[in-house]
Amino acid sequence: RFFPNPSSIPTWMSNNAPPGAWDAYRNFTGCSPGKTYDGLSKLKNYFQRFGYITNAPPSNFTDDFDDALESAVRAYQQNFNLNVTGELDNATMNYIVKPRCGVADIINGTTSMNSGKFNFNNTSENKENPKFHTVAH
Amino acid sequence: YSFFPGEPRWPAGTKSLTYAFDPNENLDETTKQVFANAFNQWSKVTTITFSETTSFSTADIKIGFYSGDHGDGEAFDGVLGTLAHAFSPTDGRFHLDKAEDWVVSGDVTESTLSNAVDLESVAVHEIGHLLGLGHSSVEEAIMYPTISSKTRKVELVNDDIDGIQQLYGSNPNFTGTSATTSRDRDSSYGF
Repeated sequence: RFFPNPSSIPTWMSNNAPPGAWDAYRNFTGCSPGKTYDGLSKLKNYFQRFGYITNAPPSNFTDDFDDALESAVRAYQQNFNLNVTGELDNATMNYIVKPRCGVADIINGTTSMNSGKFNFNNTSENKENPKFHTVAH
Repeated sequence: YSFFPGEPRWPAGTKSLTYAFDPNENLDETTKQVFANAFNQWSKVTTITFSETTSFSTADIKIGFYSGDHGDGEAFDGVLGTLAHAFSPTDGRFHLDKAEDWVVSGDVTESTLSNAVDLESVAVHEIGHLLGLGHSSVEEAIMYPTISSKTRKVELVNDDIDGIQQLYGSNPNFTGTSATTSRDRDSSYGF
């Protein structure tokens, strides 16, 4: 629907705004690695769509908060300048549910944003100490 | 700023690109002007200009509003969620989600509808992709991936300008008066 300007939006419509496509993801706020949550596979689809999970067919996603998801959350937090916790904390979920461009943030695992500029190894010994590399800019 | 893998761009020497709207949409002139304004944001700072053509099939950039699965493997998801997507050079496809409540002009921040999305803000962002820019982590940048509803953001910042000028050079008339971002000013930031 197109509205020439904000005042052209009918009141009845303003009072009945439908929920956003990702509002239900807020239910995952507070989820942490190593546990299982109903429906978490849908969030993995989200992360795969935007390039944060690779090499996994969506039909195989489980509801486990596994290493792949934790790695995706960390890369996402890095890209969006959030505290890198690997958990679906409130600040992270507030970003995840925001409307956004459909173009992936990470393409073919090679780009981009902040996480592409770090040598970020997801092994446990490096999670708290990502290595920073300078990039010619 | 970032680029797509391989840094695809329009061929060297490209000075102008044409754009056309899917004729099935029959957009009014006010809406078309929003896209013209969005293209102009990029023309002001770089070497490429844009002009509308009525020939959808031959246009360099093809703009359309579509719902759900529309045949490019990137289905839209209804209200909010993904708002639009565009392809890297030289593909030219620029798709917007027909399910959104698009506000064409006026102050979208005054909207009483919580889902209202500013059309020009999204258009400026997607044109960046059409020209070869990927997403940026600079929150003030046009190429930042998210935009809240009832938000207007149409002015390029230095991060966007640096990126596009890296690809195509600077418009000789550009005076470099764009606003800086907090990251530009943060000398402790190491990149």
